[in-house]
Amino acid sequence: NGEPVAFSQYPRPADTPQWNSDKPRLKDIRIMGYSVRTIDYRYTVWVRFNPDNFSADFKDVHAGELYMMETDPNQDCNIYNNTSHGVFFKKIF
Amino acid sequence: DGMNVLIIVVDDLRPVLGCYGDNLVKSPNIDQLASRSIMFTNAYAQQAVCAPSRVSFLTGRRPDTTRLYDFYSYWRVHSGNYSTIPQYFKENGYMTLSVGKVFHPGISSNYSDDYPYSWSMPPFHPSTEKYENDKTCRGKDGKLYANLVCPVDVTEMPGSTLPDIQSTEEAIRLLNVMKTNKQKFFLAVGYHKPHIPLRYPQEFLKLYPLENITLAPDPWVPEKLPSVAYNPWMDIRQRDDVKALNVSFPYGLLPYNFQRQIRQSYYAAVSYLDMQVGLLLNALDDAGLSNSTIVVFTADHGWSLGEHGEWAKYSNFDVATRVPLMFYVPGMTTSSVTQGERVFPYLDPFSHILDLVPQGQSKNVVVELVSLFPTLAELAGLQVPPVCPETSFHVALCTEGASIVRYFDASEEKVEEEKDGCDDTYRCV
Repeated sequence: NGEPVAFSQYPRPADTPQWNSDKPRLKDIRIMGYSVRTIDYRYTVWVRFNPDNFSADFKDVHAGELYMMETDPNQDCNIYNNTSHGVFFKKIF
Repeated sequence: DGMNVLIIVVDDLRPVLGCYGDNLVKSPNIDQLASRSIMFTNAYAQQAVCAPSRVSFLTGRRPDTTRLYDFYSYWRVHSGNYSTIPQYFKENGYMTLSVGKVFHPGISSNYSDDYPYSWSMPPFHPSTEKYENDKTCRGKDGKLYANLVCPVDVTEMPGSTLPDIQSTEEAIRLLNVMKTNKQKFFLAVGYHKPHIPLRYPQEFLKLYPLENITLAPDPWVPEKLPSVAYNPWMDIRQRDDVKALNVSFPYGLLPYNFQRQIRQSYYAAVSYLDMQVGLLLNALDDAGLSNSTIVVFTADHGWSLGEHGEWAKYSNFDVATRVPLMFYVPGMTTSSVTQGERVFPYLDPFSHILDLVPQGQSKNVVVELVSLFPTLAELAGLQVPPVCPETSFHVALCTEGASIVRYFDASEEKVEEEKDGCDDTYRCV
């Protein structure tokens, strides 16, 4: 709806924490977390990433996060998998 | 014929500042700058790690266009010959100067901070930068360690100084040279603190008695946090003091008391940084340049101070991506000052009594660091680079951010309108 948003992203080498999770080299990146941030929420999807051609596959979602800022400003309660909220956003994105 | 530009980039600084509402921190000089600036309270980096964030906002391109997600490639070789903010100003008649950490060092800026493309002369790096990760922290046993928590006696440091103190001295020297030569300048000053190690003059500890330091409001790993989203803060685990705690990998928590010591030292490092910024802005006054210089204050990204059981930055959480962002524009964010009037008198964090933090104009609209390039071009009266096409690898000059100058004089109502009057996300969606 034209509301200002901020995009951010972060790479990961694997689905679970390992020694190079914080700063994976390009060749080791397998997943990219893409976030959309508005005043009201932060929505993140962690999708498969191919470092050879820099492509992100948004059909291959490894995990998702959704935090509503009004009720959860510290982003502690991930409601991505809750039926009402998560479904709404999955449909949109 | 265009204002000078002073851009201050701070390493790993989250908005732990009085002007952003933090009641514990003592940051009088940055608060004073904010009171004369437009301050954005919802500004976000595009990737919360040093080189990718800096290359992104300095080129005005997102990480998927710079294709720098780590530290090991130079965009002009690896992705495209993208222009940078300083390069654009240099090509428009500015003397461009870099002091300290502005580009991330190493291959990501061609081992030269992108000199000569971006800068008119070789960038300055403090001579004591090389000791940053050495064993310079005195432990309880009197021996020297490479600790995370590292308050120091500056007289005992190599060269009896610290990198950011040297950077401030060099930046002040350059301001005076520019003034003498009546040279229009773009000066970028990159401060290393509060990036780890938290090494700062030990007297700043007095500002933050440990009993006043609390834990993060949510110091545990959230139940429904996907494992892929968690960052195991490997860098601080390698510091001697953290290593000695033998915390289990990846989800073990640091001892609460040590968590408070880290937070105490982060705050102390912020006040040390505030002192450096205060000295630099005071020198701007001394040189009579406050009325003709735009000042930008920002950071490359934030840092987790224990929230979600995390330390460091390597995530998409707000504490890691949200940054301070403020613009002082003489005649726009403040009324013009008379010759000789002081705009940024130095305020001593140790003696300055903070009753009320001076208020400037703040905007809570969501903005991005990638917008810095078009915003600075517009503020300086330069042609604003065009918006990049969907793929812009072959385009040297364009931007993937939008200038945010339109918010400078916009009323809150107008900003709200930009949100399309959407007061109920679900209804609108």
